Amino acid sequence: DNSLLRQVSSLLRRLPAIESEKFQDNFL
Amino acid sequence: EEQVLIIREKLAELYESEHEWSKAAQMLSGIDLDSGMRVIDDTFRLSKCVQIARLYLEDDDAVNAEAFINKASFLVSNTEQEALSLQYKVCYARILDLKRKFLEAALRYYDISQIEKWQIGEEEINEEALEQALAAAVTCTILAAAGPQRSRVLATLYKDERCSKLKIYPILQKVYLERILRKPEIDAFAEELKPHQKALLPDNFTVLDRAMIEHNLLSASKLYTNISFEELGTLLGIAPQKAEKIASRMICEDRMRGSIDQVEAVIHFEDDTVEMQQWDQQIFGLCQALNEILDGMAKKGL
Amino acid sequence: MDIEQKQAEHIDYFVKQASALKGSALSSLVVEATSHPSLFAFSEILSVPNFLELEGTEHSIFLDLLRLFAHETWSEYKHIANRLPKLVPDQVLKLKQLSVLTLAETSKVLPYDTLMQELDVTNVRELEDFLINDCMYVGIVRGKLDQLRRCFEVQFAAGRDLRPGQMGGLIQTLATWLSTSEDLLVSVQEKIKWADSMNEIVKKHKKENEERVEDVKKTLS
Repeated sequence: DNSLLRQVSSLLRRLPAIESEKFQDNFL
Repeated sequence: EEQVLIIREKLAELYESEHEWSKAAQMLSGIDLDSGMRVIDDTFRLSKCVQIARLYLEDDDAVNAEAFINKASFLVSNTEQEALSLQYKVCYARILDLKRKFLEAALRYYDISQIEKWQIGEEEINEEALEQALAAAVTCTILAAAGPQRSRVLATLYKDERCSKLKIYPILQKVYLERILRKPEIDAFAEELKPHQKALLPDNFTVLDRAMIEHNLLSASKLYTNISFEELGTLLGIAPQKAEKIASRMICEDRMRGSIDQVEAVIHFEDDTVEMQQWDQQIFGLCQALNEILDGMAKKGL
Repeated sequence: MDIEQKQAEHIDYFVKQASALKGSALSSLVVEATSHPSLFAFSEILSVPNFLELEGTEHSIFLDLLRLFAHETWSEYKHIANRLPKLVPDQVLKLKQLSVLTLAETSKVLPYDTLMQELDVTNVRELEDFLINDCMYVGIVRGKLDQLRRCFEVQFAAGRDLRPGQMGGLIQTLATWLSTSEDLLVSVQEKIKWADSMNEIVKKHKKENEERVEDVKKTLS
């Protein structure tokens, strides 16, 4: 099912959720 | 007094026929509605106040109109005359509009637009009149200063199916979706406005300018982490200094979150959620997307 | 309504159209589909037999064009433009939108320079206007523009049609997610047990202390 595959593909790219330096500091 | 009344009414009619609205209003306002000599019933008193207010409004004279509408406000609640009560509502909405109390005016206009009766007294309510009231509600909401109540009214209007048929709908949609409005769209919107809605404010902005620039600034804050004032000026169609001035005022009035680096000439929009909360939201969104996919699979029997 | 829901009805429409047309008649359909403002996926249309029959015929360039829109980017089109039909402006816009989705597949932070090079854009204002009006407001990406760092931070990007061979990677990533999640759950379980046991120890210790206090009190009295 192409539509589901596209959604899964989009889903998998949502991680990492945030990549900004500021976040890294907070997260650590 | 009876003769004076008749003469004044006659003269007022003549003035009206010559579109001398204020003169007609002044002529009628000379009638002593509070005289103790004659018995005057409240309905007559109310009808005269509303008529005078309407005449003043023909010349956009909100101050005088308001005086008579205030008088009428003590009488309107106990009248049986629906037509009069409707005329009173319309006058009141228009006065608020003229006084640039846009959000209050919008609520009144919207209320009027929801009248379901087609016949009130002798007056027939046609669909076009209701549509005009609805369009006026949308215009006033767009011109009102940004804030939570304005957002609520915008949401109500955007979800009201009747609005999708209005000429102004595309602008309403963009404003509701907090999208940037471009100059051609703003100019087209301006053509629909009344003179007082384009009036110049003390700080040399027009009402429309300020509403649109503030709206676009908030929209930009949803798209940018930070932006130079030069680019922001280009985006908003105004000089960078102006952009900085409006942005700084909005931040001071706590209507937008951000900070200004004057050395770098950059504004930093601060999202009202701290980094960790943003992370939470992203993870939440991810889980939701995952659920939707699983639901989709279940629906397709996979 | 997300992009997949929005484009589902358009996909159905074009699949039906493609099933009813043959040969060169499909060419105008390809132009219509690849210009459609709400359509960003073409696999379903590609799998219509009438299209597959174009393979090896004089009309195969339309099949190639549709495949390009399904999987490739604007810069790849430029490399083989001499072998493909000339694009109308709407098709160029569409291909550039799809290019942003492809870039977002590999990185969450897209530098302006990379985007400007990929999209043939010469200044920041034009790039940002494109990202705002033709990407974010259309709903295919969500994210934040950062002028100081000159980059576009992507929070969400719609999925494109999978390229041949991409399925393996997809499955691998899902498997990694699964094992990471299971590991995480196991470590959470362990932490809960650990917390419980610590709690027990603290309680016991506290109780012992209280008993000792009582004893001392008795002794004193």
